[in-house]
Amino acid sequence: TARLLKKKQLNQINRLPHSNKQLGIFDDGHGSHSREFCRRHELYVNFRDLGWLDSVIAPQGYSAYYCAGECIYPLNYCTNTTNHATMQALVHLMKPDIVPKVCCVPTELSAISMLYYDKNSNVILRRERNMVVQACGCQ
Amino acid sequence: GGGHLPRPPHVFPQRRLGVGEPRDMQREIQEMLGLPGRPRSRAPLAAAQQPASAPLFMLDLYHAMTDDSGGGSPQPHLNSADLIMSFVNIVERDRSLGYQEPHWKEFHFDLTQIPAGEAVTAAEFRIYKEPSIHPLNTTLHISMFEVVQEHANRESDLFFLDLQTLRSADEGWLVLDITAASDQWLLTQNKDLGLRLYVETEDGHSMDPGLAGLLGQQAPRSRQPFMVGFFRASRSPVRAPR
Repeated sequence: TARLLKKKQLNQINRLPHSNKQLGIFDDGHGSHSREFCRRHELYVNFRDLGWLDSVIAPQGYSAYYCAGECIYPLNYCTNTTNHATMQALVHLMKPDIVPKVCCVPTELSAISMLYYDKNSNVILRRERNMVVQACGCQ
Repeated sequence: GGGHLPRPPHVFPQRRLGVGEPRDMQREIQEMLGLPGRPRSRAPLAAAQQPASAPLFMLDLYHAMTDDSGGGSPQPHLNSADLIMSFVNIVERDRSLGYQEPHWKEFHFDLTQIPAGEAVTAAEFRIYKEPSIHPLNTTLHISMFEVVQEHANRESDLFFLDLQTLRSADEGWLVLDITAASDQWLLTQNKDLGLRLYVETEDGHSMDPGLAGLLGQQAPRSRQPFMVGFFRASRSPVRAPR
C-alpha cells in the first residue's frame, strides 16, 4: 500500500508543473531566481541604537543572528529538519493554498551575559538564555 | 540594529507599525530580559567622577563570565549562578565612638528587588580594609553576624555568619560569607537585611572597625562596602502575550 501511495504521490508531484515555483502564503513574490535556502544570517543588536545604555552597562551589543530563507521540498540540504517538516513540505507542494510552507527557524540557541542597573541602582549580572542563534533549520 | 549589514536577498512582508507599537515592543523585550527600564536618577557610569565599588566588581565578574580564554573563574559561585545581584549599603550604624564596648558596625541592605522564584546559592559581604597601625602588626579577628531581631531594651538577637582572621597591616577587599543568612531571608521574607561586624584583637579586646582600617559609607566610592547575591533561576522568563 505504501509503495502504491508513494507512486501515486510522485505522479501527483510530477503532474504539478512548476509546483515548487508557485507562490505559497509565505512567499516573497520574487520568484525562484532569488531563492535562498534556510540559513543563518548576520544580525548585530546594538543596545546603543536602542537607547538602552542608560541601564545596560555591558555588553554594548551582541551578535544575535537570525534565520531566513526557504524550506522547499526536498529538504535534504537542510540538516536541522524534522520528519514532520519533510512531510509538511511535501504536502505543501501538493496543496500550497491549504498547507503552509515549513518555517525556517532557530534550532539551537545559546546564552549571553548582561550587566545592568535595576531601578534602585543595584547592579545585576544575568545570564540570558536562548539569545544567540547557533543553528537554523526547517521545522 | 543591523541596518548597516547587507540585506538578505529576499524581502520579508512588512507593515507599518502603529503609533504605540514600537514602545510596546521595546517594553516587552525589556521585560523578557529582566531590564527595569530607566534606572532612578543616577549619573551615567562613564560620567561618574569615580566608579562605585559594586559596579566595578560586577564588571570584573562580567568579564570573567564572558572570557573565552579559559583562564578559570576567580569566583567559585559564578558558574552555577544565573543571576548575580549587588546591593548598595543603604544604612550604616556605628557603635564605635567613646569607650563603650563592644564596638560594632551595622550595615543594612534592601533586598526587595530580588526577583521572585530565584534560589540563593551564595551571598558575600565585601568590605575594604586599609592597613592599620593601631595596634601595629597584630592579629585581628573579624566576625559577621546577622541581626535576627532588634529589641528596645536589650541587645539584638544575632546569628553568627562568618569569621576571618588577618593581620592589622593587611590591605584589600575582605570577603565575608553571608550565605547562611539567605535561608533566613527566604523563610521569613525579611527583606531588610541587617549585618553586624565586630573586630577583636588576639587578646580578645573589642576594637573599633574604623581603627582596624575597615572602610564604611564615608570611604571613596570605589571602596565602599557592598553585598553580592548569587541566584539560580528556577524558571525561564515567560513572554507575556501582547
